[in-house]
Amino acid sequence: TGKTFTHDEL
Amino acid sequence: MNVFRLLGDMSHLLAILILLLKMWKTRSCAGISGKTQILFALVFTTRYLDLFSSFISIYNTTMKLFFIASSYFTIFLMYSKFKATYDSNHDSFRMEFLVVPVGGLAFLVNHEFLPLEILWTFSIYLESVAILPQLFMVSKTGEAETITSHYLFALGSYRLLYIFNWVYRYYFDGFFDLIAVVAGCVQTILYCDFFYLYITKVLKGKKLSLPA
Repeated sequence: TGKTFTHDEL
Repeated sequence: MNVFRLLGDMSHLLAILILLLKMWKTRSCAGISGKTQILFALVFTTRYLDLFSSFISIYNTTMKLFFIASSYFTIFLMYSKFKATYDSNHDSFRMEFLVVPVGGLAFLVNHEFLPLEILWTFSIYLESVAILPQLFMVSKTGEAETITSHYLFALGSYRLLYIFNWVYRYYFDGFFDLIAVVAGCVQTILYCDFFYLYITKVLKGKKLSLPA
């Protein structure tokens, strides 16, 4: 799993 | 954005509107778990802290604002305006049994050990079990109003649609978030027996009643 800091989902 | 995620968000929005409509029309919150609504407010508060720090889109920001505002408004209705109709005897699930383990897990299993990231992880884990007090209450009362079962169906469908969204994003965007997917599957699995009852009973015009 890559870096997912900016969570763009609600 | 893809059709599954949009349908999921609309289903979530519909669920919230159904709940508010039910309480406003019947002037009552009978059969609704206030604890689940408190947990949802906590979920939105801890997940949307980046509301002002990172801008994704107008849609994203307005939906976040609406979810936060509606969750607190629901709590206001339940614990203040329609307090007399709140069934606290049947809403007896211990929230701390959910918040404490989920809080510990968020510290141990996350994408990065940063405050915002841990709070986001906490919110994802908490959302997957936040419906338990409501399902517990329905099982204790043995039945649910038809409008309440529509609310639960829309709410359960939202995360099921998000699972399709994650499959789509995995194959088309190469996006994959293990924490969100695992929690989303747990959340959806918790609705399975309700989905069964809803489809076999409510859609046939019967009232949702659990086998005693």
